[in-house]
Amino acid sequence: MNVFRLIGDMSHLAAIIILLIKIWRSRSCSGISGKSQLLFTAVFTCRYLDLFTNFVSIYNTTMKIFFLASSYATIYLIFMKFKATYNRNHDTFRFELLIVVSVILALLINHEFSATEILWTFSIYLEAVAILPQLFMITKTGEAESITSHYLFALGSYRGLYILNWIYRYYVEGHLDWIAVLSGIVQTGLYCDFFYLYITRVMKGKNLTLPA
Amino acid sequence: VNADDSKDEL
Repeated sequence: MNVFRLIGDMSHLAAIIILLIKIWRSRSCSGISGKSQLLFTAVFTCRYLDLFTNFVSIYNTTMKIFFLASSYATIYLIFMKFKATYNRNHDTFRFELLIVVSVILALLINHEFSATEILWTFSIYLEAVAILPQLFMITKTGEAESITSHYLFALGSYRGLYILNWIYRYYVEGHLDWIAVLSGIVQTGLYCDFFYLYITRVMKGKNLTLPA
Repeated sequence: VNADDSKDEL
């Protein structure tokens, strides 16, 4: 554990909590992509199966349980409790493609051809692109509520901070996992346009509207 | 790469 990873994890945690608060307080999941949330739930489910087989630390176990529970709670709020507020018509990204490509890549490029390792690798590839339905939705509607943009900023920052963590681990521990690093770079890269808009607009108190 | 070394990450 190093400071980059800790801040990264806290950023990830903050993102999830911001999203739950937004939905709960407004009694609405308007502007949120249910498809991205489904993908994140699949990511956590596939990656954290090792909860049952591999104990790392209390911190690790607690965070995994929280991420799993909160992602299923988010899905419940979007597709059941507040489903009348879900903008189904704007959430039209073909997310099946992301799953198919991630499965194929995980079968081809992995550290070890075993069930748990392939599921872990699949979750890393899928996480890299899981935000695309959400970004697509914002592009389609041309705007996002400020709380949604805070959510996205925290969520995007998390993997960026993990990149610093991997650089640190490479130099200090000699640890390098190309699958995680390259996927993390892709994942962070997808947020670049959004980061630019967030810094130039939302941080100056304006709404996040896309240039026409 | 030891495949287990990344598994302490979230």
